[in-house]
Amino acid sequence: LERSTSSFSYSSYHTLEEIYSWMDNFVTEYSDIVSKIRIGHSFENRSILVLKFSTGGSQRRAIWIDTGIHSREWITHATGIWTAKKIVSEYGKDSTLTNILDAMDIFMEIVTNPDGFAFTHSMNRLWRKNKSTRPGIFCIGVDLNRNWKSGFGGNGSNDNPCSETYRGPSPQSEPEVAAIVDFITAHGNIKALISIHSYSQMLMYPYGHSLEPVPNQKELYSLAKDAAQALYEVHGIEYICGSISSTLYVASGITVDWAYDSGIKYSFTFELRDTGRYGFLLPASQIVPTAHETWLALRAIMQHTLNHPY
Amino acid sequence: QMNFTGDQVLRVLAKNEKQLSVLRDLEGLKPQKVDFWRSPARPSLPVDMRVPFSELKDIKAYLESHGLAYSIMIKDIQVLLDEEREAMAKSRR
Repeated sequence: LERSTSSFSYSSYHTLEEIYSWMDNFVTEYSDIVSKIRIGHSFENRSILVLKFSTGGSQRRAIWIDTGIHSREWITHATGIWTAKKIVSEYGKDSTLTNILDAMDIFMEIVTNPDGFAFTHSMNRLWRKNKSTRPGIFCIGVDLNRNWKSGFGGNGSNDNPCSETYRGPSPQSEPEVAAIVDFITAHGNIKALISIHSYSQMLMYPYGHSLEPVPNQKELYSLAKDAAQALYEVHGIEYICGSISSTLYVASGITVDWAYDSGIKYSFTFELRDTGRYGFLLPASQIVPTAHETWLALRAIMQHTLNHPY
Repeated sequence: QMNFTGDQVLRVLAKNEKQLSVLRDLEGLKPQKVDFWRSPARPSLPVDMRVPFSELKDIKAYLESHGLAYSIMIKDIQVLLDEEREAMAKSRR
């Protein structure tokens, strides 16, 4: 296993064990700014881990970033790892990030679906859901991005357990979702939530479960455009911006709708690149360019959240 | 590890809502056969779907019979998976 994060390859894909080992080294090396929190256990009893970036204070306003809720979207975990390293590398150098971290905390859940991710390495690279099973149900897994309470059961999800968008038997039935809900609810001061998926180069905001515009739609659209522009300036990758239901399709029971309805005004979901050729099988050579451009967009959203307290 | 030799990802450009619903019907016609990587959403957006080698002929005939234009985005998934696995092993070394 890697002995220190400096020898860890940020331009490669890694297994769950390698990522969790990297986390331990990372937290040890940057213990002044990063800590590791276990927020729960997955269906197959793997730890669900969150990295906390904090420069002090308590109960500060905070930003939540998650990657890998759909396990086959490997570019998202890799982007999360690179972003974590970027945060500790830039603190004290990049004034924007330094201001953000001097006032707020950042929580990052890099492997949001550990069972599914392990399964993509062991058995089925194209697995999307978690690995939950229930008596009498023939197919395995729930789509964790259809299991949230907001809009649960709407026509943007499926009640067929064999479907890739199976919502699960009830809202937050899945431990991977319930762990996040409990953590964010208990924290009570999360001001932005960013859920990172792939692929199709979009930056979207609520609602997914309905076409009804959210109250601060104009602000979210303007912020998404600014963030997409910052991203574009790195490698010229163009993103589409808008609400999920009007830009993509109606999707019910999704993370960002729950976040928004829980009072987190700045809720966004990214669909990272594939540049139209590789889909979920984006070559590792594109990890760093993808992570780098995404960083500029994340930074724009975090800066806006810092400058617009509510 | 599941093997995806010969499986392809087809990129379909639906012209209108009617063609999108023809694609959505596929999920019912071929349950657990067609894996939408990009689900049917709106005419301006491509639909990407992974088709197992054994279903390729049927699915392509279905698309053509409904006038749906498609291209082959990934010719053989297993080739990319082998490259990905080799890259991970190399990085680990």
